[in-house]
Amino acid sequence: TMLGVITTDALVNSDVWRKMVQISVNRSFNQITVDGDTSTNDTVIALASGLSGSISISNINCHEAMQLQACLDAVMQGLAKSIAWDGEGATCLIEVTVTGAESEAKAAKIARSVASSSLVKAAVYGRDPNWGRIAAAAGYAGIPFHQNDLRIMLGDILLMDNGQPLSFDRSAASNYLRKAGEIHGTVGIYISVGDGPGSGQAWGCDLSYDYVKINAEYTT
Amino acid sequence: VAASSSSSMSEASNYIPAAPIFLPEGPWQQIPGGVTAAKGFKAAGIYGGLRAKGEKPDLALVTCDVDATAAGAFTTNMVAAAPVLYCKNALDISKTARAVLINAGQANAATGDAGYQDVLESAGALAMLLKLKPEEVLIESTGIIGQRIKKGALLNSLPKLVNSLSPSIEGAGSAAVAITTTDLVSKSVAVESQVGGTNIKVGGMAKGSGMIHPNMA
Repeated sequence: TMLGVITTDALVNSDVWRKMVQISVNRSFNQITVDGDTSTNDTVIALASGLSGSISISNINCHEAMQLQACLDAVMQGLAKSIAWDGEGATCLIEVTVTGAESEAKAAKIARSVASSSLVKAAVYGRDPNWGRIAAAAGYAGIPFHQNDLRIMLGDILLMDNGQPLSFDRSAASNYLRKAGEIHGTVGIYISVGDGPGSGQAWGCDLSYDYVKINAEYTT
Repeated sequence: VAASSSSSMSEASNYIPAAPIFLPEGPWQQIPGGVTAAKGFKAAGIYGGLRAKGEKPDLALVTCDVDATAAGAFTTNMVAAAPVLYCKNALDISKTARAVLINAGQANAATGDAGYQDVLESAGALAMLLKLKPEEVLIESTGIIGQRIKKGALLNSLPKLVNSLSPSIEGAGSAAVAITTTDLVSKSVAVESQVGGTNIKVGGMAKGSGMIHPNMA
């Protein structure tokens, strides 16, 4: 279960605030995954006191609304990433960035499909630069794209381009994963699926033996 | 009393380490404080005897000095917990809220009418203490599915929780610890930026480590 409470002293009317909060949730908490199980209790409550003295925001398309939306996105993404970083048994945070999709929503869906893949998560834990699993998870996300446009990078190492695997320095790629695991750092997976305007991100963590151990014993 | 409650707040807020927070780049700077950074908010986290094991703080409260514009996003899981159903109803009734009460230890999910009544009773008791309308109190619960909240312990702890409220960094930190379950770290962050030329603050706290694949709407 994830829970969140967000507060601000900006002055914003109820309709706009409720839309903003949902947009931010879609760009943050709805883009994280640890185990693919959606809880019975997930909740985010967001309160705006209006005590900052800022002007009242009553239109979601005005400049001030965009400024507040950007701050809200940042706070929720910061918190969401820390949840994925603290996934049960995790040794590293996985950040999947997808570009070139037709829309933000489609890019986000591909990103979370990859971040959710147990095989990708296990490969990261095994320090295995497994481009095939990344490609497969992108491919079953339910979002059409030309497979010959698929490009995959692990950190700054190009694994796949134009839908074809490349020869790459395997030990360098594996070391990239190992180093991230040693410092509980971040593994970056960068995927391009074409030249569309849409980009999105998702966050997850690697799948370790500890996850099974923790959840075999935490009984309901 | 104030001195002892602030030392216990600081103790509570350090019960587990704080998570590294990966804030995206942008026209803001990170400031301390979490949910209490923004003007008008207070928070507290205490041990209320709700957890099955250990004495980590397990009851948190965030309040606003004024009617705050309120929004919520909730799990779309069909087996929605009692606090989720309650909050949806409360936000349908009221556009504003003044308090969020969070318990860790029992999810109060799959607990039927009795579980829902527990939520109503908790919200009502806190509303009376804070002199609010019940629908201005929102509730979040996390923990073991199928278990009702330890209502007696919760209700008995409310006066101490309310007395512990503070606009301080420790208040926010203790609340961020109190909402955790299997988390190894607490999650809390705040930023300061400008909206229309006026300084504003946005802050927040979160918990989560297992059963994580949110689809909130």
